[in-house]
Amino acid sequence: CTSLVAQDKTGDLFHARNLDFGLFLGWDVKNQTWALTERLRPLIINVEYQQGGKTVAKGVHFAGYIGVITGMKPGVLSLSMNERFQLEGGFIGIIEWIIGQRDGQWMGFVLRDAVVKATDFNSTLQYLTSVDLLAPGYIILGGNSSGEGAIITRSVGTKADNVKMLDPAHGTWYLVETNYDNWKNPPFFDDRRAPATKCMNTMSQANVGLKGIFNVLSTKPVRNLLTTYTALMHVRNGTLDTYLQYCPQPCFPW
Amino acid sequence: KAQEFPPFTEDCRTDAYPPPVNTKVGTYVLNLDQAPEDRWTGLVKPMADKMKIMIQDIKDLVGIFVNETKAINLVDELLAPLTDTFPEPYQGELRGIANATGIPLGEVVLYNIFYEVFTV
Repeated sequence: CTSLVAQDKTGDLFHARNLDFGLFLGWDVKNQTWALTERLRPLIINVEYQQGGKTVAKGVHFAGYIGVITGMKPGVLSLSMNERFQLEGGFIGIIEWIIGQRDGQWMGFVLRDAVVKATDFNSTLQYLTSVDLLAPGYIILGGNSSGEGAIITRSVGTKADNVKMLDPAHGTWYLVETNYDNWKNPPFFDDRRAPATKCMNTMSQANVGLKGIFNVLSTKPVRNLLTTYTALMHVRNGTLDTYLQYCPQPCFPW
Repeated sequence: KAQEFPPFTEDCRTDAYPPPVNTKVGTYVLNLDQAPEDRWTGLVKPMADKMKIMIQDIKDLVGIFVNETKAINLVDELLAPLTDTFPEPYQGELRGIANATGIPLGEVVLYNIFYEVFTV
């Protein structure tokens, strides 16, 4: 996955993500595609959460998956979650849950609660930094006011390994997160961060907007054979647009 | 770096937006005033066949690590009762999806906790 939060020169915030999934889950030799990725694409749907006839949140779902991994509360915040691989990953959390140790919470449910119940950026940031989780992950948060953007690097339990904030006053007008700790170099065989960073810098802050960000996320290898969709979120306008993504060959497998 | 070898890396795109209209994803309204058991029905019922195929793929993956029969038993016997331990409204929503699609509850649970399974 690749997630981006960017602020334009007027202080307006945009949040977008590529959802990549299906690595090693079946390779279709004839079509040169990942089998599970192809199965997931037709299940993608935008969901508008309504209560009392009013929209309280929006999310991108795979039909039948009730948690949120991409979502927004119009006028308040947006979030996306990228997978973090750890040996002490979610599998141990599942076993603990099954044997009755149920302090932790499930990622998709936590993020759905966070979006639907959000009142402001800071309290949600604090909640997601400390909530007890069964699995690690990178939670990317965007707000509605200048400087409201963060990458929360989460471990299992209540530990946040790192929180990196947007800091436009000091030149950090965008954040990029893929699937690796942002304070370390990504592995040589999977570096989508460098191309995304290069394209963000080429685009420049003057051109931040849905068009520019979509172009960045559509550039190979940021877009790759695992990419199922690109979601574009603009909290101030309350828009969440999702587009299916395909990556015609030649295209990197991940 | 592997991805920097041509032809896998492009110059930064400037022409991808707007994307083709037929790639835009539709919207489903989830009414939180409805009972949890009913609120997803309108979405999942017409998509039941696609969901079944996808969940079978996930089960096949689990079957690589334990044998296939064991995997099916594991999913049906271990994961279905797990539903009772989830907070509401998620319990009710999972049951509603299983009822609407005819997919066994354990398999619906597996699909919904697949992130936790997959991070290993």
